[in-house]
Amino acid sequence: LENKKFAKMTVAQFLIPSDKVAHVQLGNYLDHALLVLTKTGYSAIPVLDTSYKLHGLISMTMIMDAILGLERIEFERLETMKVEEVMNKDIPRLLLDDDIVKGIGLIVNHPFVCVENKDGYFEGIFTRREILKRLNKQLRK
Amino acid sequence: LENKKFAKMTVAQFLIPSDKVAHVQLGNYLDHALLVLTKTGYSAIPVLDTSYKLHGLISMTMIMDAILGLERIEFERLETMKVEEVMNKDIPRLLLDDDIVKGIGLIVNHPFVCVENKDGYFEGIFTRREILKRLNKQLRK
Ligand SMILES: Nc1ncnc2c1ncn2[C@@H]1O[C@@H]2COP(=O)(O)O[C@H]3[C@@H](O)[C@H](n4cnc5c(N)ncnc54)O[C@@H]3COP(=O)(O)O[C@H]2[C@H]1O
Ligand SMILES: Nc1ncnc2c1ncn2[C@@H]1O[C@@H]2COP(=O)(O)O[C@H]3[C@@H](O)[C@H](n4cnc5c(N)ncnc54)O[C@@H]3COP(=O)(O)O[C@H]2[C@H]1O
Repeated sequence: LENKKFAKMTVAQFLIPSDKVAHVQLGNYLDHALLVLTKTGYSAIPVLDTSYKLHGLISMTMIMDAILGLERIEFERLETMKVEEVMNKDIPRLLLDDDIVKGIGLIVNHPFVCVENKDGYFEGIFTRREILKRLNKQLRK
Repeated sequence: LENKKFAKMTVAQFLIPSDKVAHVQLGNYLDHALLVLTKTGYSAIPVLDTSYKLHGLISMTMIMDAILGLERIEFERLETMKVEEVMNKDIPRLLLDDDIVKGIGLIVNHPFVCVENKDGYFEGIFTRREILKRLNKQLRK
């Protein structure tokens, strides 16, 4: 049955580990974040500190929104504003041993969810693509 | 069984219709596309012509890539370049009566896929969120 195929699995089994995840650091300026996003091609990435604790997410849209002034795009703000002034701090988090159903519930509204350990250190990300790959495989059996 | 729950469904049953889809037009300049993307909050949207034929997709990343020069961000290009010079024309397409399994196969690698009718006119989009909503609901029964 369908419930059996995803059941009893955990977030850890679908994890993209931290060493594979593009991110920026607290203290980075917006121009650096814009460069990382443009070059990696990702639309949103995690913001960590030097000890790999998770602080939020930053996206292209958040950066653009911050520099879109009333009369013109205020590009100089890219060099004066830091990621922490613009990032989304209110983000869902998962633990490695969380049930997969909890993870799927979150990715309905989030393209990816950050995974941390019990002390708040970044372990990696849980993405829509990994879940859809498995669903696609199961539907074609 | 799992295959029965998604089986025999078509793309049409998950469609977000064209009147709900943010898009830009052929001939628009990049600054207009950047504004639409920033204000709607979407990271990529379709490019249509005046008769609602589908021509490609444009994203924040494609625009940024086009204006990121070697020495500085060449913001003036936002007013001189058009969406057709930057958009991705090589995109998958679905038809309304395509099997859902074909759609799921495509959204493994694409956050959304444009749906058109047999004459190439834009009908709407097929998104990851709509499929994940249903999967989430089924897993919780
Ligand atoms: N460089 C690349 N190589 C291969 N495929 C690529 C790609 N960039 C984008 N994609 C495809 O586009 C989808 C959406 O990417 P997006 O950057 O908007 O949204 C991404 C991004 O915000 C984040 N993400 C994924 N992988 C990441 C990584 N290694 N580092 C940082 N963030 C990542 O998670 C979101 C969902 O990712 P997901 O894999 O489900 O879905 C990805 C993937 O299917
Ligand atoms: N204004 C908003 N309201 C509510 N939720 C929002 C939202 N903007 C983004 N989201 C959430 O973030 C996901 C990724 O959005 P993104 O813009 O990167 O990627 C989107 C965007 O490129 C496109 N898209 C979705 N709806 C659209 C629309 N009405 N018009 C134009 N493009 C749309 O399809 C991709 C996948 O969308 P999906 O719904 O699966 O997944 C969406 C949705 O879960």
